[in-house]
Amino acid sequence: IKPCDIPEMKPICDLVNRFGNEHVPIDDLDQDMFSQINTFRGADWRGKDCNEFDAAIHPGRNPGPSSGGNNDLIVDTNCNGIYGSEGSTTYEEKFCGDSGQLGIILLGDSVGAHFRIPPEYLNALQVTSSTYKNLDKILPDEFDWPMHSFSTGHRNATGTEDPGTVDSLYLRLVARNRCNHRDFQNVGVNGARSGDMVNFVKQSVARNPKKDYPAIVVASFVGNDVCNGHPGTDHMTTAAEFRANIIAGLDALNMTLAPGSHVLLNGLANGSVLYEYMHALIHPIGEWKQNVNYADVYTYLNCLGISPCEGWMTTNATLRDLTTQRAVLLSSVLQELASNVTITSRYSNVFDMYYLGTTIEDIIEEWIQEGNNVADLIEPVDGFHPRLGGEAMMAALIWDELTQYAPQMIGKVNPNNDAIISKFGDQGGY
Amino acid sequence: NGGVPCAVCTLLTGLVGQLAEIHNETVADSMARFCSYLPASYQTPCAALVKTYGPTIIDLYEDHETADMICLAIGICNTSSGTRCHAFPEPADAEERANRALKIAATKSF
Repeated sequence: IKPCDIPEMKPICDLVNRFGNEHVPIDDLDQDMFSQINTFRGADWRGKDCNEFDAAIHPGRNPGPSSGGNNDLIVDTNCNGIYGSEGSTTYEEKFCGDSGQLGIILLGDSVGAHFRIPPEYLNALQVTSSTYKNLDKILPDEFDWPMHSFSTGHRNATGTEDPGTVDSLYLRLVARNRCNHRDFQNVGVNGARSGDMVNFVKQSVARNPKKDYPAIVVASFVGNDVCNGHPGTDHMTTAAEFRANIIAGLDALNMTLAPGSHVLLNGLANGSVLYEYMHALIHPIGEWKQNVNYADVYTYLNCLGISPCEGWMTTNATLRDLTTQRAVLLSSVLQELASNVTITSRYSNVFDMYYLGTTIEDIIEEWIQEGNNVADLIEPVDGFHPRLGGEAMMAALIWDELTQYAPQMIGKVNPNNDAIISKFGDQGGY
Repeated sequence: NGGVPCAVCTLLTGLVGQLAEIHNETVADSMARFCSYLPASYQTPCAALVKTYGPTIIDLYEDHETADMICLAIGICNTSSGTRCHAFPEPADAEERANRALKIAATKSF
């Protein structure tokens, strides 16, 4: 008997098997791809729906007459918490009318979704009666924490969550313009690679080019095109395949986004530093007897064929170098696409493109400058993904880069922000 | 060699063994402790796993087997690639113990 053959285990096994589907909310009565339930790809992943019985009401909607609305005269149709009128002018017109609203959509992998297994789950010295109480929230979120991610993070990390301050591109967009409240979507999927991008856009992104606002899309497939559980380079994406995958994704975005949108292409991470910093440290499962280090765990996962990245999480220095070379090559493809006039002009009626130059080396350098240990930047259980502090630093560095080199992509500062807060408080929260 | 289920089995079995040592209790008690720590909706599946695999896990822990050997013995891990994977340090007589574990896996009905 395998564990999943045991009848009592079936609901859990079914739950895990459902993760591979379309990455849209399961609890979604009006089928508008937004939900009022946090988990199961709901409000942890995309702005909370403010009406579950009307598909025309959801975050990101343009409430103006051009999309059939009345500027939220009575009802908040874009869930940003702003509605009603003052005299003959609606608050949506008054506060947001010319502000250039912009949503944010993440297409990517486990880094974009912020994968994290709490280390206390595997450290017997830290296990208490309350350790696993949040499992029924964590498992339905696929061990991802999009609400703390660099792209769509929006809630404070409290209690047993990874301590630290959440920072994200979304939070900064909202701080710049409160009208953007709740307009975020995280289509980050553990293990996703560039070939998934086109399906993510077609199946999982909730955006209507005629009825919704423009958005910043962050295409962030930072690892799985070179990372997998296979030895060697045979299963890595080639440069030609990668280019075709990204172009197919961009073509799909061209049909999905409203004009005035922006696409950020995030280069692959250089994971070669992981082994250097982590291999000799003790893994949480070995804390009790100090007898299992990260190199042991890497070897074990490789032996089982389930390593998230055998190319970098290996004692084989040659393979680590080859993996880095391929990652650099694929990043250069993105760089070339973002600067290729023929390519960019194909999409220029709908969106412009920018290649993000912020690298993991930049993050590590900044982290060290702030007096931190590099190991504290890495998730303790998998020894691979960035922790909350790393995600927040990534958001800050990317934002700085955009401010400096592509300020047109982050929109204007809304002078009505204080008035919005004064009138509408937390705008319905999250 | 068993993939993800093998890794989950090994990590959880290892954790239960460590909890028994830390709390100076039997493995049976530490399995009960572990299940009681889970949210209510996961306690029934956990109890079912304990009912299915628990007696063998307890026997093998009494024989001082590692979590790796135990998961091999209960058939969740295997050696299909010809390699024996281990998360925890192997004892000196690992080969002999692994052969015994594989015999148990071949004969035991859970």
